[in-house]
Amino acid sequence: MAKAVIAIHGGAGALARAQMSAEQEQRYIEALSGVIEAGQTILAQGGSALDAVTEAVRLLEECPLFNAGIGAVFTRAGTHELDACVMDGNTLKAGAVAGVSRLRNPILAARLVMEQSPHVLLTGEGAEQFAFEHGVEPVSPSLFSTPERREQLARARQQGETRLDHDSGPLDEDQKFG
Amino acid sequence: TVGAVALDEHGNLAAATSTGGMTNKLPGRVGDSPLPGAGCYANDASVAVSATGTGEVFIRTLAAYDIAALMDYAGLSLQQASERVVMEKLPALGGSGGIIAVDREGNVAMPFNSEGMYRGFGYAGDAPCVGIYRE
Repeated sequence: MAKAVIAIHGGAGALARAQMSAEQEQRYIEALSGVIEAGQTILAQGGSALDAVTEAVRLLEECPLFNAGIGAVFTRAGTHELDACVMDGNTLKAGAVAGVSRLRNPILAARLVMEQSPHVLLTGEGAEQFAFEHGVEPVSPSLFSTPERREQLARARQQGETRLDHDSGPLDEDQKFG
Repeated sequence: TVGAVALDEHGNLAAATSTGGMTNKLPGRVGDSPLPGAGCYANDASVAVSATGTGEVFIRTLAAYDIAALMDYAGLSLQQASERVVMEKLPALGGSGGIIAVDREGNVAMPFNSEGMYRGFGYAGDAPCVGIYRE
């Protein structure tokens, strides 16, 4: 039997190494390491892969460094719309939510959809209502906002672009044309 | 976008993905993250995958499922299937980003075609291994 293992990501994009200070890099490394360790602990104690990935993503949603949950990016309307999915390979069961803004941890709502509904994907108000009916407390959409993400929206609006997680940094001299 | 994939001691695979989407996206836009087979996929035979990047391209290519299909039908290894999708198929359609994946043997793949990807893995009982750029 293969050794239990967990892998995680916190997003990809054209994040420029030159724009990342040593302190910022250290913050990311510490955050990622902490989440991996939490997943490793679950697996080492005999926990399921499903529980390990759910908890890892919940922790990543709680960390404002990453674009999910707290720290999620803004839409063009200045709002947040969060999506999440979980899939259990053993059973091929899956659950997902999309376009939610009042659920602190969309991944837990996705897990509820998988385990407590006959459906795979619920969206918007329907997804939120389903979660509330299963004991999830509503939160204010402002919970997800951070000053850094608001600045990214302002820059993206200025340039009329949609942007991936980490390509929203300030332009360097090489990127200024005209 | 964030995600996780895991293999437990019973040989079960699972995947999870969560996101705020893209900055300045149109309200109502849904990317690949909540779509099984696009940004998140796991089966009982081969692999668990979580993706991050240009969601529309991951949807059009069914990127996560494609990795499983290349392993199941074409006999590619986890590394070969992941590289084929992330380094060849996605860029051909303008897709940027990466994936994390683990197979039933406990192999881990984390290819990305962007400048960096926040990522890491850890076997039970070992120290975590974390990276951001191409080291």
